[in-house]
Amino acid sequence: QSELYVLSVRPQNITGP
Amino acid sequence: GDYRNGYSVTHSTGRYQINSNSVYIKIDYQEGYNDDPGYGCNGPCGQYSEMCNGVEYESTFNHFSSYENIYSGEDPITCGTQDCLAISYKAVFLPSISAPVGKLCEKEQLFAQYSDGVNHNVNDLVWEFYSNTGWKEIPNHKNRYPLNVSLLDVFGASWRTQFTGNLQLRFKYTAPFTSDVLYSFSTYTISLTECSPEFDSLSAFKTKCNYSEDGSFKLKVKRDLDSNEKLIMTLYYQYSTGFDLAPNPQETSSNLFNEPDGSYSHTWSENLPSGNYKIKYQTKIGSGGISPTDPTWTTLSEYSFTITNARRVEFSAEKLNDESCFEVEDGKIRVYNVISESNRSFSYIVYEVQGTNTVTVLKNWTSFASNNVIINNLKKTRLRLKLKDSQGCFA
Repeated sequence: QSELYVLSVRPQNITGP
Repeated sequence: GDYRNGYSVTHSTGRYQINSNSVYIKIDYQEGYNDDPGYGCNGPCGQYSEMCNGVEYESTFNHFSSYENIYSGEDPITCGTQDCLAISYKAVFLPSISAPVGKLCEKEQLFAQYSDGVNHNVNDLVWEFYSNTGWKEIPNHKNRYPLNVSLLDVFGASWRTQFTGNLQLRFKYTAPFTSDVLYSFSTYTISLTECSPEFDSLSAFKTKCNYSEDGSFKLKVKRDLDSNEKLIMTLYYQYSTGFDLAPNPQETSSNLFNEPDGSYSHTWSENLPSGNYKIKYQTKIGSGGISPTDPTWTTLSEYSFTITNARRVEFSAEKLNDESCFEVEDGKIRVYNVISESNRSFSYIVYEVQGTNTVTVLKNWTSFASNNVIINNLKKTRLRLKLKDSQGCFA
């Protein structure tokens, strides 16, 4: 039995004009 | 121009319980756009193409594997990423742990060490305890996982002032790029108890007779047992090859004797031959024992003592006089220099020896108090004399 801890932050992509 | 992007991430922010000792982690980013200068990018025009094809990061984590990527590029991304790993990501994979069953004393490890026998510190994992004023970081060994140290190691001797009742622990996991905090799945509650009673003193009792194997000893400790606690003692004897478990190596008591001096004692069965001994003890809460070969014995303090044999019963005897006339039966024997353990009285028995091995009782056991006696009224014959002391030791 195991535990995974994840923190993530993505940049704000633009989706085109 | 037309823009699209997407991440495929096996595990995004959160905590996951995983029923395995490994986990596959993948971060995959892809974007595509039509680089049309009409939209202000000033690049090759009019063609839609995909970028960042392929998997950017993948790994199979084993216990204690971790990964950190801090993105420092443009945010927001305005014209296609310069860095296909446009994500800040931090992950750690840990073995699940559980709080110990039963109660721990301040000297015992809070959690068992990981099976590799190595002490692990995990970056950005910090243990907290529930203090009198709420959750607080522990003062020492903050990053250790599992927290395989004792209450004393963490808090020092003043741990009782730090929290009330049982010890509650959790850990938090943080990353430098976000204010998000992940807490452990479990809050671990650890029940506490006093450690094994402190040693007070030990007194050895010699054997009753020079040749008997009935020595004993009394172990005194400084506190009484709790209602469901028992004292388990393991005894070691010095053989010619060194110390090893005594023939009957264990005794258990759940009811110690309250000594007048305020200590609490257990007296071992009177079954020990003379020799050198060591005793170790520990307490156990609840049912069951602790095998004498259990590894917990190895680290415990040992207390040495020696059981000696009682002094051998010895005496001298001489004929004082023969019969004075034919068949008057007034012969006398003087018994003197009778020695044994102090404060013992003595008895003698007189046999008449017939042939080589046959004896009949001429005078049955007769007690005397001092270390000499004159035996009267003996007839002319071959006599054999035997003595015993008041503890039944013969000479």
